[in-house]
Amino acid sequence: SLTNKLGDIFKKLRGKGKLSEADVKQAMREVRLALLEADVNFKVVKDLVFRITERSVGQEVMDSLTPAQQVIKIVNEELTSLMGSKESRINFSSKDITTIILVGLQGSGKTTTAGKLGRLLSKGGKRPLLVAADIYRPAAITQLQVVGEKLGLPVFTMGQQDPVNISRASLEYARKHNCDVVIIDTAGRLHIDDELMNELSEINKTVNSNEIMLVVDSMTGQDAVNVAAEFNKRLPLTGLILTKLDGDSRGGAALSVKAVTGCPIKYVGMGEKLDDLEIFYPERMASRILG
Amino acid sequence: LKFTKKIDEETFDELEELLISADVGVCTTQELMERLRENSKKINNLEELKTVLKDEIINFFPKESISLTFPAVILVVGVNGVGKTTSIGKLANRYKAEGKKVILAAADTFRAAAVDQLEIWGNRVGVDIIKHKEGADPASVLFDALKAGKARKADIIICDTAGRLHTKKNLMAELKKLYRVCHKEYPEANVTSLMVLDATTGQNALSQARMFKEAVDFSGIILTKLDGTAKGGIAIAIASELKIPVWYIGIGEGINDLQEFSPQDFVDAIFI
Ligand SMILES: Nc1nc2c(ncn2[C@@H]2O[C@H](COP(=O)(O)OP(=O)(O)OP(=O)(O)O)[C@@H](O)[C@H]2O)c(=O)[nH]1
Ligand SMILES: Nc1nc2c(ncn2[C@@H]2O[C@H](COP(=O)(O)OP(=O)(O)OP(=O)(O)O)[C@@H](O)[C@H]2O)c(=O)[nH]1
Ligand SMILES: [Mg+2]
Ligand SMILES: [Mg+2]
Repeated sequence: SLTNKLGDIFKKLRGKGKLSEADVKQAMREVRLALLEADVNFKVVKDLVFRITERSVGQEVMDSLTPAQQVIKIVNEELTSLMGSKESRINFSSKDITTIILVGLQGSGKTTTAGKLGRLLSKGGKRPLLVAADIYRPAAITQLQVVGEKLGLPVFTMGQQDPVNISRASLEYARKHNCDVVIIDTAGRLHIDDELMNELSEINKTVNSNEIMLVVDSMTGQDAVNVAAEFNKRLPLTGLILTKLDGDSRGGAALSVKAVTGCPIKYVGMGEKLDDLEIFYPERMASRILG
Repeated sequence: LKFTKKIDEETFDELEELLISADVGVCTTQELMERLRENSKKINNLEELKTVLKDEIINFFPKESISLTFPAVILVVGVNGVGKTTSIGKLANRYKAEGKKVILAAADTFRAAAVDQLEIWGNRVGVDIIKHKEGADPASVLFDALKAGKARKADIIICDTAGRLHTKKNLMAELKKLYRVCHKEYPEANVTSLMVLDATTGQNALSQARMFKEAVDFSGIILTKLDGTAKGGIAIAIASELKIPVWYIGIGEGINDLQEFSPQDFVDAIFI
């Protein structure tokens, strides 16, 4: 583990003393390795290591800690503060229907998350409407309908019409049926697909969303920054949802997407069942990434 | 990468960063950089250096070509959302175009509309699909598909399975059972498992590969979503550690977006 590796590096530094530049440099090699193996983007790692080094060199080792524990403490603090220092929820509209759009790469978990989010919000007293705006993937509409049916939530569809028109019509439908939250499930798409990225901008302009959340697979590697940066450039992202955290991926992509977009990670998917959605806790993610 | 003609320490650092950013991983990257330094003593220009590095990467991939004998049963496995069902549609299309009789087994009886999705692909390609109701036992769907395959003299039976995380013991046990059913019920067939891997996946891919290998001893990888910006470098580590080749790559969501893997094209793309 990282703590043990740092322990070996610092074992010469018995008892009191300041952390020397040489010792910290060696320790940072281990920290860098741990973060890269956790899939944190290498540029994000560079920035992090720079900041941690600055905070560590010349530090007095606290009485209650070993030098290794002192460095780990600093690393943990930097990771946690980068993750967002507290939990974040949906920003509901104060006077009208709250519209949430879920976006992301193919297969990241949007359709399942739309159901999970609908269920979570309805448990909190909201009346959500799920909107089938993926008109491309085979049986995508059916998939959302099956999910809606399992949860007893209404699903709005117009079949394979223009997703922009579907989104606009869904608001009217929500008003008519007294729904106060609209969750729009969009088709998976590449961040480099101009046409489909424009479609999202059009959907967003049409519904004037309250939340646009990027759904990211937690096992994504270095490419997470490219995806997040491009989505963030084209759309006013308001949040991130990390999925498939019930596996053993370290989830370094969480750090990368947060660093590059500045958006809060609001929820995490912890399984395939429709009740497997949890609030995101920054400190838990920090220690998972560190391994 | 700067195209300075002279090779210095900065050149090696830049190449190392390129590999890391391609998801090659720290361990495999270190190994490659060591080999590169050993083999590049006489080299004094960047292009030549890159060629040496590319050749080192290509050497990691097994040389054998795709080996499929008939009748064949192909069990398609992998974690959630990587592109199994879509890849099966593409494979069925490819084999049908080669004159093979293909049958699909809709053994993902768990996920919402999974059977509907595979059925649409089956109809697009024009091949039969064996399916039961949602919630049915996947093994019974597979059993019926094998029976139908034998009766209809199918050359290839492709079995779609539910996405599952490799860390879920009960789900991996279910997969082992499917694998056993293939061998037990159709011993005269060539049973091959293929693991579908998403090119955007990071180091977790190695853990996935190890567990799926242990469960169904897969012979090849289908590396999907290479039409994005991810380079799929994790395939190199998997080739190096488990000696498993990539059979096909997915380069889009359309029926023809499947290509045979070319190690040279793959490494060239990393250095673009
Ligand atoms: N284990 C696990 N599986 C998940 C989680 N979230 C989604 N999945 C699974 O991931 C797969 C893909 O989920 P979808 O909801 O279809 O993903 P999507 O983003 O809508 O896919 P596209 O519409 O094709 O882009 C399915 O098998 C889901 O059951 C999660 O938190 N944990
Ligand atoms: N861009 C791109 N998208 C792909 C590729 N292969 C599959 N997809 C998309 O990825 C998403 C998931 O594909 P599926 O075939 O449903 O994946 P799966 O592994 O069967 O998913 P589960 O059964 O839920 O585990 C769909 O939106 C596909 O269209 C590819 O090569 N490139
Ligand atoms: Mg979907
Ligand atoms: Mg599938």
